[in-house]
Amino acid sequence: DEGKLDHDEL
Amino acid sequence: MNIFRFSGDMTHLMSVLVLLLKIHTIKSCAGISLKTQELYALVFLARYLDIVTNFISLYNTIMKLIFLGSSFMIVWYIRRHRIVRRSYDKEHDTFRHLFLVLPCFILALLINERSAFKEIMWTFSLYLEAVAILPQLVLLQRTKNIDNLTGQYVFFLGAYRALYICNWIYRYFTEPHYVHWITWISGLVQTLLYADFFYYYFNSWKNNVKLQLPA
Repeated sequence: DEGKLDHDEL
Repeated sequence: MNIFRFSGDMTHLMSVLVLLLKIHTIKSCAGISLKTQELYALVFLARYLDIVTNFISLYNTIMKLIFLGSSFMIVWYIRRHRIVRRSYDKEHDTFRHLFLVLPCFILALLINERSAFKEIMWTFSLYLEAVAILPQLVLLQRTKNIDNLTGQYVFFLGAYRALYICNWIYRYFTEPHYVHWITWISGLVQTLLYADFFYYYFNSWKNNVKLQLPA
């Protein structure tokens, strides 16, 4: 799951 | 973005602004741990390696730039500014960086979601952020009188952590497949480190007395 590693938090 | 996440970011921003305000206007960094500030600069450097390659939103990029810029600015002030650096409490701020950096790095090598360089550095930044406040808490404990701005700085940082936990709980229930064990556990550890401080902070606020941590 690639989206899982999208770090969208700071 | 939910309200908890946004409020968390804003209290994080407030903590940085309070600190910069104190340093810039009073020209004093008394009670501030340089060690913690250097660790935060390292945290942001390691975490935002993707700042130019991975665009999420304008908000994200701007906030990343603010956190990077402000953390290095604070370190510069304490180390280099000719007036500010005189108030630096070197004798009491004796925590060794390496005691925190090395274990966090080894842990990131061992426990990560994906063993790519950027991913390991990102994980390392999470582990390091969790414990980066320790030199500051040790310094507060050694300092007899904690001034209001320093107290507020740590209070805002703790509030930021607590709000991020609310954000994760919210996202867990509203977004499918939102599971981030590494982020959650290191975030929880980080927040627990503030529990003790919060207890004394609220007590001093409730009883209207100066904040002082027991030795």
